[in-house]
Amino acid sequence: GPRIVALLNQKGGVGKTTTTVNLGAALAVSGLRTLLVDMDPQSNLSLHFGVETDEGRPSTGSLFSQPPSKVEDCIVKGRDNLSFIPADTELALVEGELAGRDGVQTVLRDALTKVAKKFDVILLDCPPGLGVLSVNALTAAHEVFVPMQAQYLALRGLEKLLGTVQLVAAGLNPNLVASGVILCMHETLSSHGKAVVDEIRGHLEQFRGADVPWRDCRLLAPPIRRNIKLAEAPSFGKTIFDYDSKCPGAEDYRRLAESVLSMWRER
Amino acid sequence: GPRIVALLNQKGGVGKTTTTVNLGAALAVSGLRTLLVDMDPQSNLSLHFGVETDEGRPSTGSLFSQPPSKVEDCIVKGRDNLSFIPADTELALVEGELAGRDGVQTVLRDALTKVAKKFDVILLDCPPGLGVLSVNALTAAHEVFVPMQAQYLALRGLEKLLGTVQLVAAGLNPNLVASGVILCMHETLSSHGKAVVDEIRGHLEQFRGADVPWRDCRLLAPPIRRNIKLAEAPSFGKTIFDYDSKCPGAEDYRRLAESVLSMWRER
Ligand SMILES: Nc1ncnc2c1ncn2[C@@H]1O[C@H](COP(=O)(O)OP(=O)(O)OP(=O)(O)O)[C@@H](O)[C@H]1O
Ligand SMILES: Nc1ncnc2c1ncn2[C@@H]1O[C@H](COP(=O)(O)OP(=O)(O)OP(=O)(O)O)[C@@H](O)[C@H]1O
Ligand SMILES: [Mg+2]
Ligand SMILES: [Mg+2]
Repeated sequence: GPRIVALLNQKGGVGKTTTTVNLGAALAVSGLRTLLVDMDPQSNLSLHFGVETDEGRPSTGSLFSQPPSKVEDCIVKGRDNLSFIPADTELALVEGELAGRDGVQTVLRDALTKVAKKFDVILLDCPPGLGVLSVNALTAAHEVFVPMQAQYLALRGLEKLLGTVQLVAAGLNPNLVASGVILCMHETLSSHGKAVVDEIRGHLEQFRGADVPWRDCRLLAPPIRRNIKLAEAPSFGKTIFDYDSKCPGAEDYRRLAESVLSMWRER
Repeated sequence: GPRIVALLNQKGGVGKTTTTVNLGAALAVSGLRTLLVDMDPQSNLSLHFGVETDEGRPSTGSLFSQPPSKVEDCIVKGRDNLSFIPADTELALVEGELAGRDGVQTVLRDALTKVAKKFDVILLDCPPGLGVLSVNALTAAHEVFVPMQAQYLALRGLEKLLGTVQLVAAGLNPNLVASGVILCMHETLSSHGKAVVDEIRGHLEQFRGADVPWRDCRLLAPPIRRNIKLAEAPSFGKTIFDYDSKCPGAEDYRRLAESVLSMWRER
């Protein structure tokens, strides 16, 4: 079956969506049949494909309706090897009114089993926060990548995040692992940044061999450098490879995809 | 009574906390008795004062307990004229289990009436998202400032945000106005940024005189430039004025406070 990866970080604006889109696009170019799933009611993901949120169309939100829409009807073709399921504002109801509903945490997992055969990798773009939508992604996923900035406040959030991964792994999804941290919006010249990167590395090192879901979590290389092209691309409805395939942002996501693929080949 | 201002943006990582702390600190220095209230379970605000989250201490979270703690017990002294109410993880229950409880939206407003006499301005640091905690802030506030980045995805979120402000103004808080947009992490040399700033300005212009809560919303000057010192300060438990009072970040927040004060003198 496909590898299913949740891009998770409760802190906002750290690069989850930008990474889901551009790592996904790079994996698709390397030949993997890739599905991106937007679990964020802000529905930013589809903007990177020039697709407007359409409240009428089946989306991740309508997977939670009674009756739910069929997941096959939700899939939109983006590029060769690259499809996505858009979100819409209806998804916000899941965190609000539906949060208490019995069985709400496994809706995404069950929906994805129906299309698993068609894909080699499925990336789940999480909203900020650790609510019902993020739990749905963690319950459906095999592994977690954590996009984060090498900044002090981001480091503080990492411990809390790993605690939530552990909670889901202890209950709803015993095979869940956190396999990678992805540094986003990286300022290579900053000594503060270097200090935080060392802290992250040290934090991950101390858990090698421990009985925690992040015992094999690696700091994936390279860091994705801050590059304004990555912020511009969605305003043109494009992934970074269609917008400016030679810029540093494209370079970094291409090399990140290679690191992810070689990590997967070892395991 | 005091001016009560919600710092709101459902998008994460746009500078809400950094602005609450440093705009607040600048207002305190100019002589206003200032209270900062952390409405985010990530409880980043108190880190800027070198204060660790303490699950035992009264906090914004315990204002929602049954029985609630007394708001006077929650207040921590930060600097001259500058106090704050810290958050803790208990606050996360409000968006989860307590979200459906009757009367939950007005808890903060009612608590703040008890300490109103002691302050000239109260700034409410909102979490990302537009859930029960943000609604509490909007119900307690007189006005809303919107910290945002001059980036395409941020612009898309602005319309949705203003819609929520309108919803609360129509129901729970008829006097609520959105009075200012604050540009954060601003890249002054970016042409993409300039285009987005023009778009924001045009968006606000078209609502002058209209019957909406943002008819007098202005783009506050100056934009807060991207400055790594602002990211470093909380790792030393300091506001920007204690960390590096001459850096561009301190300069910009000082001038922003002057703009806010002169806006308030006109009205
Ligand atoms: N490496 C980068 N360089 C420059 N800008 C970037 C980079 N990565 C992301 N951005 C921009 O930063 C902003 C936040 O990124 P993004 O939306 O991917 O974060 P997110 O974690 O998905 O946010 P949210 O929590 O709101 O879902 C966006 O405007 C995006 O275009
Ligand atoms: N002008 C700036 N220059 C450089 N870094 C900044 C600036 N403003 C904020 N930051 C850093 O960017 C990150 C996000 O800022 P901040 O935490 O204030 O955003 P937020 O909107 O409160 O996020 P959240 O939605 O998670 O509460 C932090 O690490 C902060 O230190
Ligand atoms: Mg996102
Ligand atoms: Mg914050």
